[in-house]
Amino acid sequence: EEEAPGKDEL
Amino acid sequence: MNIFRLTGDLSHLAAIIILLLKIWKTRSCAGISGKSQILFALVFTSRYLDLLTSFISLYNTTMKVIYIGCAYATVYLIYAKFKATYDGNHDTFRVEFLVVPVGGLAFLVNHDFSPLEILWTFSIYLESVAILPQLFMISKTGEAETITTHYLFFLGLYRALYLINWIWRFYFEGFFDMIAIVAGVVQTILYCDFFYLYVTKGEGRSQLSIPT
Repeated sequence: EEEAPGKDEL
Repeated sequence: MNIFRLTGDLSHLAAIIILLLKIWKTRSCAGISGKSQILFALVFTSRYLDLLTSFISLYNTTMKVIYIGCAYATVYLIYAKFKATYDGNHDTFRVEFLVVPVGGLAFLVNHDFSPLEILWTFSIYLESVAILPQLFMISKTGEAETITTHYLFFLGLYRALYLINWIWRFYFEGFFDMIAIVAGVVQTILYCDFFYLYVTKGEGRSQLSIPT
């Protein structure tokens, strides 16, 4: 599924 | 990825490594709050469960594994290997007063009522207050080893850099996450008092003395 935008951060 | 987020992550990594090395080299965890380290391990565990479900990048996965590994290694050193040097008498912050309200808030205020999202929200809220037992312990002992102050400096700096990263991302990408931003502001504010002492009294003193 498309990655929620904020979840690419640590 | 922008420079603020990258330096933020490196500052966070530096803090985690500084602490782990300090305990390992001195074979002592005097002045370190084991409770804060348990909270940080809880933060990483609840936030990085997506390691099992989604792959974002090699950098992302590597850093998450390092953070979780170091967090548990630090907790192990404090409560098992160098247990004799753990200063339990001064590490008395009631963490249940943090975990319970934060847990409740994560259920009430979140982006999506799904288990992974609630755990992520819980980890964001918890991280913002996880340093309180450590700051409380230092205020009780009235001092902190220099290396511990460097640990706190980089730990505080990391989220401050993330705040700039979020300003950058809002301006250039139109992205912002209100939950992460509000918690990040609270987290950074909690360090302000320490930052002031670190900058004004850091030079030349062997111990940082905080007026109790």
